[in-house]
Amino acid sequence: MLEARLEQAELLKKVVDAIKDLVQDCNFDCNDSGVALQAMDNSHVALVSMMLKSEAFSPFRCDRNIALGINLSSLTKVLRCAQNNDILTVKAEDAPDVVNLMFESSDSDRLSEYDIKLMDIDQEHLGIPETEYAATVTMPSPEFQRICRDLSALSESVSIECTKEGVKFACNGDIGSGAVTLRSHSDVENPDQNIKIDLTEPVALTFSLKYLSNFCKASGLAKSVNICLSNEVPLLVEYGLAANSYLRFYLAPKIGD
Amino acid sequence: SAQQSRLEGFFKPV
Repeated sequence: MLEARLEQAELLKKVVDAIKDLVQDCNFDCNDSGVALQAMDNSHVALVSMMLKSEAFSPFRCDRNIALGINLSSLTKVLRCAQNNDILTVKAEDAPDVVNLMFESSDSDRLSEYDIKLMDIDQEHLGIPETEYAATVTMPSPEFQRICRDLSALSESVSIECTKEGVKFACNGDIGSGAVTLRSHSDVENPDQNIKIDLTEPVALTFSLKYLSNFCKASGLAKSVNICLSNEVPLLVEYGLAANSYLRFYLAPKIGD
Repeated sequence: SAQQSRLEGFFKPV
């Protein structure tokens, strides 16, 4: 059986909020290393990969592999019944029909319990190769969100160009064009504001801003975001979570012009 | 203009 207790329901609430507009029905794959999720959007352009390691829970118990097929809009309805600070316990039997979510108030005696019916989801699983990216940009997540929002007003696509000079987000649309260039920046007082560009070779790729803006819904989960690029491969946008856990988004590039 | 590619062109089903 599965029994996983999170100190704060907020983490799962935010993760589900960040991905529910991109993917609808997902398997939460549970085993002794934690809870993982991989799902593609309907158009097979973007992929969500989440890993909540067992260390993120206390306690965590999962005796065998269990796939919890859950509709995210149903899960959202139930998670709305939890306060951010509630302790959240997820329970399921070995061959479950339902998953049980229990919310306990940390400062009162309230205890709420909900069951969500599970679905059989036959999902294609993609193998994501270990990649040494040509460029990795680490920047404040709100800054990335702002750039995506601002450029979305002008165009559907953004080109991301990394050179030793910095990273340039540029777009071209009907009303005109725009570009935001960032250089490496280190702020000792405010390390959350740091911008780091690790570059082994220059990269230039074009992506849909609609998807990038969607990924930015995860901005509340981490102060900084890693944007990993190599020519001719999908972009990786990664939000690091506590206990070595993560929420990653992959986006297939736009090709040819 | 640029065409949107799909993930299967890069990641193989397992």
